[in-house]
Amino acid sequence: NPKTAAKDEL
Amino acid sequence: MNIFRLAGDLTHLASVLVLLLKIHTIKSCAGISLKTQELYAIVFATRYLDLFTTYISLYNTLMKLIFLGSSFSIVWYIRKHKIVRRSYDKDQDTFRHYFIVLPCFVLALIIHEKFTVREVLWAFSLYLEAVAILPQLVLLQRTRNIDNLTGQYVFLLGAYRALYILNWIYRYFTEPHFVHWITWISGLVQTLLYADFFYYYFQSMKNNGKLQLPA
Repeated sequence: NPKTAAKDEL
Repeated sequence: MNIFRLAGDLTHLASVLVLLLKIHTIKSCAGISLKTQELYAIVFATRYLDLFTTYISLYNTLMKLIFLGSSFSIVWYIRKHKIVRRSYDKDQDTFRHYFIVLPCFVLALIIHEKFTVREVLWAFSLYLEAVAILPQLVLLQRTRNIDNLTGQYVFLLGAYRALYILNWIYRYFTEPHFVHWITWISGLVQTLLYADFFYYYFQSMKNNGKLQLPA
């Protein structure tokens, strides 16, 4: 899911 | 998780530990900007709201709790601890919060992924993190003679951002559709702010000298 990809980062 | 991301997170963790070491053992926060620390506390409080709603991994949850806890305890130390607060350079640390917070909030209202409270606050936290180091850099510039731990702290923070950029490049080539403009552009701006500091940091290492910024 490209929309939430960066949300797994801190 | 790739090696750049892990190294980035560990460098970020190391920067916090160096700062806590300075504050806790030396009982000094000389050269540390309370403004920057307060901005980081706001950054983590607004970004990690998803702690309550989405579970990603134990690693993710633990790191979030560490960054939240450490940022608020550092602010507490500088403001309230009876010995530490005496070493705070209050007269030098004059950056106004709202000059930074307000534009970031307005930008988040305009540029976000979705117009929801969580998404706007998430974008806000990224914009704010990008510029939160500014009061610290201004303070370094003013104090000029920078002690080792303060220098290491800022260096580790900058290294953490540089490693995150490598992480995004890696993810871009290894994960399908990994495109995230808000994160990338604010992250790039944030890293560029360290360029000047890095230059003098490496100069001082080459000359085995103390880190000194030009007037």
